[in-house]
Amino acid sequence: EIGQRSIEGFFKNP
Amino acid sequence: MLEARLAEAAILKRLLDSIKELVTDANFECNEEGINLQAMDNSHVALVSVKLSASGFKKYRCDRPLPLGVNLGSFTKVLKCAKDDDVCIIKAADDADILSLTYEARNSDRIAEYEMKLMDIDADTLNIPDTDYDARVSMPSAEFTRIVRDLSQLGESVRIEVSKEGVRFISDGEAANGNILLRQTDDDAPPEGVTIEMNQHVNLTFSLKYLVNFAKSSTLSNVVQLMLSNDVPLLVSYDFNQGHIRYYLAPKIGD
Repeated sequence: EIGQRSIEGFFKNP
Repeated sequence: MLEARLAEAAILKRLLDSIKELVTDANFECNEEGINLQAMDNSHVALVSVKLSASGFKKYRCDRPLPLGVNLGSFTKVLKCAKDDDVCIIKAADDADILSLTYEARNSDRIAEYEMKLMDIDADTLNIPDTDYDARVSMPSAEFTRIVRDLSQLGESVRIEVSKEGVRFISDGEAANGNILLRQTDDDAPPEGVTIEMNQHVNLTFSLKYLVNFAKSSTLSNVVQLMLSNDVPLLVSYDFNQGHIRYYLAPKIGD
């Protein structure tokens, strides 16, 4: 989807 | 081993209804404090986090941490066999590949037993940082459901703006647009009223189809909290007696 960011970009793997 | 006795199956049924369209398979992580689930949706845009506290169960025993890998579609089907007010007992042995569910009818001697296959799920757990949100909005969950359903008729996205004026939900569709302003209700606190705390003006855009999905949790709580900061995921939180369900949604890149 255009312009949709991913949640992984904010919450990283510990 | 795990043995958990829930006073009413309804809570589990509603939880599953709230997440089954976002997530296909997930681990229910059981430990002595309760049962937790964290899972991303298939397109990695949203994250759902569920907590059921041990104290929310009539009886709860979990000797050691136990991940129960579950296909949520199958779990939903098995839970549909329970009446809302049935007592629901879930059991799993250590290293077992079966989850057993017993439904005891409240007003009869009917006892139903089901077994569901468990699966190994290799899922990453994401680290959710503690965030001081710029704005917190608390409102009736039915109102939130209505707003996102109404606006999803018009367009794919909603812009949420929190200002001194209140919280505004704006949808700009190709053929129609609309916006809904909620002001803080001075004479009514939640669950009926709206409260808005704001440190800073917030303006973020989100995909409505996810919010429509999150709103299914209104069966779990009369109140929903939205927590927002510019350029971080929206937190949509429903608290209920036995625990909570929280959804995190990554923003869209604004215009």
